[in-house]
Amino acid sequence: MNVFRLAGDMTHLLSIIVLLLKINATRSCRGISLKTQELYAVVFVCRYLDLFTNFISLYNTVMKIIFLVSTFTIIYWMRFHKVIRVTYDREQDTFRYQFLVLPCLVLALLLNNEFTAMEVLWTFSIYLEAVAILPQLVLLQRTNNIDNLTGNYVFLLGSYRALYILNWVYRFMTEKHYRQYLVWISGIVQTIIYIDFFYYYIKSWRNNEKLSLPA
Amino acid sequence: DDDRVSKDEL
Repeated sequence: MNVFRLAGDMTHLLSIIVLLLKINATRSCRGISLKTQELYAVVFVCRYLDLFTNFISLYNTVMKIIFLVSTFTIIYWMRFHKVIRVTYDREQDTFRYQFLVLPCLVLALLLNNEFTAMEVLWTFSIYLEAVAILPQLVLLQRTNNIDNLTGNYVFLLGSYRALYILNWVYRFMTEKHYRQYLVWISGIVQTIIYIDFFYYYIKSWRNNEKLSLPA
Repeated sequence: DDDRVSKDEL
């Protein structure tokens, strides 16, 4: 494992910890999109089916379990916790799942490395992850008062993918058989989606102002 | 076999 990959994984982990702490400490999930969290749950379930079939490393297994458990915890809080669920921006979080899920499913059926259930679901999770942040970005745009932790959460999540691109470049140069075009293209699309957010995040940070996205 | 390689990523 190279340094970019490890930094990417740690950034991803940190983003989830920030989100868990924010919701738990403030007893509020204001500004957080349940749709994005549920799409991530689908992504992790489809991608990590190999937990049952293929052991890669202890690190790999532990990280997968952490991502699954933390995402389902957040969803549980937002849907059922008696204090937290009241703070969910239900009326603002209106992005339709099917606009993202259906095209990704069709694409995964058409474009994959191998036409087997496991492989198609894995590919589907790669495509879906690339766009799963969209409901969250739309919600942020509609929220007038973005709190720091929510901004940091999205920033960390975007940074994770940017670091993975560096990891792929590194692996491409150092590993003979490392060719993953579907993953690379999806990862680049995913990172591009964040560029606008990054711009306003860094601008607000440099000017010491509160983050807000233009509608 | 190439597609197996990146399955070690998260």
